[in-house]
Amino acid sequence: MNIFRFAGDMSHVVSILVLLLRLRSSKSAVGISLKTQELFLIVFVTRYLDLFTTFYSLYNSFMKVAYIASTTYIIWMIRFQEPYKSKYDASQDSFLHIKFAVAPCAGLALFACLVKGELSPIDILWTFSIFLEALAIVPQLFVLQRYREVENLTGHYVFFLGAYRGLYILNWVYRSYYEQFYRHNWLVYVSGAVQTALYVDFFYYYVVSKYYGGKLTLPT
Amino acid sequence: KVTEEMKDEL
Repeated sequence: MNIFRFAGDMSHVVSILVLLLRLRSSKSAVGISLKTQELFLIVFVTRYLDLFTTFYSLYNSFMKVAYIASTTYIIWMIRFQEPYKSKYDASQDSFLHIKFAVAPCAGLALFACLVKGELSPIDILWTFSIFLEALAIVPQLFVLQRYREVENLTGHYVFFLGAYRGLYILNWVYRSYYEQFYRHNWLVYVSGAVQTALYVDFFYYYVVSKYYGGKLTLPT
Repeated sequence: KVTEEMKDEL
């Protein structure tokens, strides 16, 4: 564990708390992509199967369970609980059908694992989750773009998620310098870089709006 | 073991 990874994890936790606060305070899920949440749940469930096979630390297991539980709760709120359910507008969240994200990632993961000779289902699903995580934020960014004017807490939510990914890149740099037995995984680096790059545009407008103290509005 | 790379991350 290093400071960048810990700060990244905390940023991830803060983003989830901000999202919960955002849902509760506005009593609606307008501007929030249910698809992104569902993709994240698929990512967590497929990646954290090692909860049953490998114990790393209490911290590690706790966080995994917390991510799965909180994301499940958010999805349940938007799908089944009032007033979120009736206010949720699926037509605003139409970008990227889940199967068009899942299928290519599954194919790519299968291919990558075949090449590497990792044939256990847990390895293949782990690799799949690495690819899928890079795409998971896309529907949310698309929803932001549709409404253009981004509500404050929603903006913070995406900011903290992006910060988490940025800090993970610093964590990899740190680990490759200071951990003697650290093994590079280029698939993780590339999808991590792609994922972070997706946030860059949003970050720019977020920082500018904070600097000038105005509302966060995205260009068309 | 090759498969353990980075798998301690969240």
